[in-house]
Amino acid sequence: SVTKRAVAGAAQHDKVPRPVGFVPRPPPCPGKIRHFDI
Amino acid sequence: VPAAPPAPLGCDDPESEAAAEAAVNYINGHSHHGYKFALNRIEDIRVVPQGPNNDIIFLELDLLETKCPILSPTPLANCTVRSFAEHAVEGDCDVKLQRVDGTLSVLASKCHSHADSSEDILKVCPDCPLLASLNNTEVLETVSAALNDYNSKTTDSYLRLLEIGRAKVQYYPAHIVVAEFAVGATNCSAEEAKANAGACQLLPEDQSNFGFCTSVMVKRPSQDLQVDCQLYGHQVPVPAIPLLSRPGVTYIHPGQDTS
Repeated sequence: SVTKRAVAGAAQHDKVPRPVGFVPRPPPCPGKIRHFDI
Repeated sequence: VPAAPPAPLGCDDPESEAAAEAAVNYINGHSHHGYKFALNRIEDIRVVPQGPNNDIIFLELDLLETKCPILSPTPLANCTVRSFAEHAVEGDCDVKLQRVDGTLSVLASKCHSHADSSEDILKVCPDCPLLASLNNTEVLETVSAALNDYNSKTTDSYLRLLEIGRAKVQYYPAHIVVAEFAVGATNCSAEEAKANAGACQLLPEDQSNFGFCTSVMVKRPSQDLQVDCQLYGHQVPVPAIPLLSRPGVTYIHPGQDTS
């Protein structure tokens, strides 16, 4: 059964400490600029 | 539990770069106007699976004009991207590709090119000359004088104008017009053309010999004209599917627009 978690609970859940060395993935797009931006 | 969908491709992932390279090669290989374009940035990528090892890929690309004319045999990797101060031209392309068993093919491509805004250039480089309209009278006079000058001195084929690629007019500290234009060899020698240039036609596609000229006309403080033309020699033609719109370009056959 699916239960709706209270926002606070969810927020707490998200407070789960991230593993040491966790590097957030850069946003997938747009990509890197190879020359210059105009 | 069904397998989780694959994480969306990042724009800098190797697969995205491979798709972008295939798209840029297609665009440059199928255009007959202006200059080659190099990849500057993958703006977005979307993959729509069609079945096992079969994807449709939608790419949004940001390209920059290089100094290599589109008909030049120079490999793109050796083509320098025009710097910001030289008044860069940007190409925005939407490309649809298919990838079957890892092989990429372009299904459709639509591009639009535009020069950087004059304000942006002058902010960074107040004295930099800006791109002139290709229908500018001084530009047309310079191209005509340069081509006549070259044809009057060459011992090779009489050259005809294909299109003006780009031009700049500077007024200070000297009055200078710089123009670059594409040319094609005709079926006349320069000597024969003196008698009747009107009869000189561009060589047929199976013998075509294209080239490119750069000209500098100094109007003040003293008159001077320098012209340098390089012919590429015969190359295997590619079907003409014009892609990059070329605002303001003067074609030898008016109305030959590009999509």
